[in-house]
Amino acid sequence: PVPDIVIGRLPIYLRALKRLLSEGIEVTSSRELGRWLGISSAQIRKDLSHFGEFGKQGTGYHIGKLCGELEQILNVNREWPVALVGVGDLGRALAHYGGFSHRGFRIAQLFDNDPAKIGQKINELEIMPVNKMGNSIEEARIRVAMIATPADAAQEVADALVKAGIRAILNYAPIALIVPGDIRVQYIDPVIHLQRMTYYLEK
Amino acid sequence: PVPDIVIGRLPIYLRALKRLLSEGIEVTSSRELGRWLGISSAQIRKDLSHFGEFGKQGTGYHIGKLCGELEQILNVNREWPVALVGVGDLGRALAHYGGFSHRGFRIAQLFDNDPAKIGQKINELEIMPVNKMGNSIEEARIRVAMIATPADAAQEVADALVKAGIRAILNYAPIALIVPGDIRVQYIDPVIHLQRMTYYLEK
Ligand SMILES: NC(=O)c1ccc[n+]([C@@H]2O[C@H](COP(=O)([O-])OP(=O)(O)OC[C@H]3O[C@@H](n4cnc5c(N)ncnc54)[C@H](O)[C@@H]3O)[C@@H](O)[C@H]2O)c1
Ligand SMILES: NC(=O)c1ccc[n+]([C@@H]2O[C@H](COP(=O)([O-])OP(=O)(O)OC[C@H]3O[C@@H](n4cnc5c(N)ncnc54)[C@H](O)[C@@H]3O)[C@@H](O)[C@H]2O)c1
Repeated sequence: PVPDIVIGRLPIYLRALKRLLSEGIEVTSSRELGRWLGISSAQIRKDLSHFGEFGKQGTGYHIGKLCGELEQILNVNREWPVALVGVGDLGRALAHYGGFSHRGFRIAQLFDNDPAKIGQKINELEIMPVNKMGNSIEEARIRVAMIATPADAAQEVADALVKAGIRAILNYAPIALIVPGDIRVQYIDPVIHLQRMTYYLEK
Repeated sequence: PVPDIVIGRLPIYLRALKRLLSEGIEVTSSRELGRWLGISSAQIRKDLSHFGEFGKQGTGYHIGKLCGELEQILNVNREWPVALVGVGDLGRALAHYGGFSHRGFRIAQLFDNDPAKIGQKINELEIMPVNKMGNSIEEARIRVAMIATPADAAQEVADALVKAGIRAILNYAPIALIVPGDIRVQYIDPVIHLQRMTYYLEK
């Protein structure tokens, strides 16, 4: 199988290509893409070679075509409904987030355990109680979820999500989740990104 | 210089090592670390070799010592004060976020342009008006900032931050920022993480 670390770079390539497209550029090269991303052009060619022949030597990549192929490889040539658990400050911001559309994801269900929040609507979605989460996710065959609860609730929420059929969890809470081997978990950890920058700052 | 892509992995190694430490493990190997992270042990050894000799062949790495060295390399053996611009739903969640402490960062100043929010306090920090941002950041010699404003305000905020002496920006808004070459920018983009997972889901 293709190494995780290679799969991890594909969404970065797709975002950069989409950006070039939005600026009216139709063709690019691994050299130009590499300069833009701070990744060597050899690394980009090697990564893409796992998936077949893209672009001809010397003529570069047709950006529209490569975007389509990457979307197919990443399974985002469709729209995945997403369950969001925890609708506090962060959860509300996520429910309003405009960065999901046209990139393969849509927040479809909201869950919280605070009685004062149950029944409120955000963007026409009703906040549902966590005791309805299992059935609701199962019935809608939702496979992707985001956790925006406090850290001490995140593991129990993850267990309930896996039981309901969720296969991919994006966790914002600062705690490592323990899940079965076939469940994918990604973390949003601002400190990782901040540390990537302090390396370059004056000591 | 060391490739960006290598620097990008060091915070991931540091987080994993700190986690092993918290579980009472004192020694590890690139093989064990690699299995944990989904990165080949050869890649880990190669990455670390950019910075000198860590651990002896066959005896592995002393985790406490390697953490100290990585913290020094990443410049997080100190605490960086951080300016946060935009104190709406996401900004409030960031101002309360417990994941910064003991990892090199502390939210030190809050800014917003909504008159109704100016003067409010969060965690003993007062929300200041953006027209005071330049002087306040300059006086406190803050070098790191986070943007949690709407996308259409983010570029103008970034320009003001750079002018005030900020050298590293973590941007949560879904828009690419244009900054001078010596300014570091990182993005929090949940879609990148979601796409890394959908690759593995049933088509
Ligand atoms: N990674 C990041 O960039 C980032 C940034 C800010 C905050 N956070 C994290 O996001 C999480 C949410 O932060 P916040 O400021 O919005 O907190 P908050 O307290 O405002 O919201 C948490 C919400 O979760 C709900 N909740 C609690 N337990 C629950 C459970 N068992 N099931 C369902 N809902 C439950 C609460 O009722 C509340 O509505 C925290 O873990 C915080 O550390 C992450
Ligand atoms: N990357 C992620 O994970 C993620 C998740 C959710 C939201 N977001 C993004 O974060 C941003 C904030 O989202 P939110 O839901 O908190 O929005 P919000 O409207 O609740 O908060 C925005 C805040 O910014 C302030 N503001 C607006 N213009 C400003 C300016 N020029 N200077 C200073 N402050 C200014 C507003 O007064 C408000 O307090 C948005 O860009 C949103 O798309 C990112």
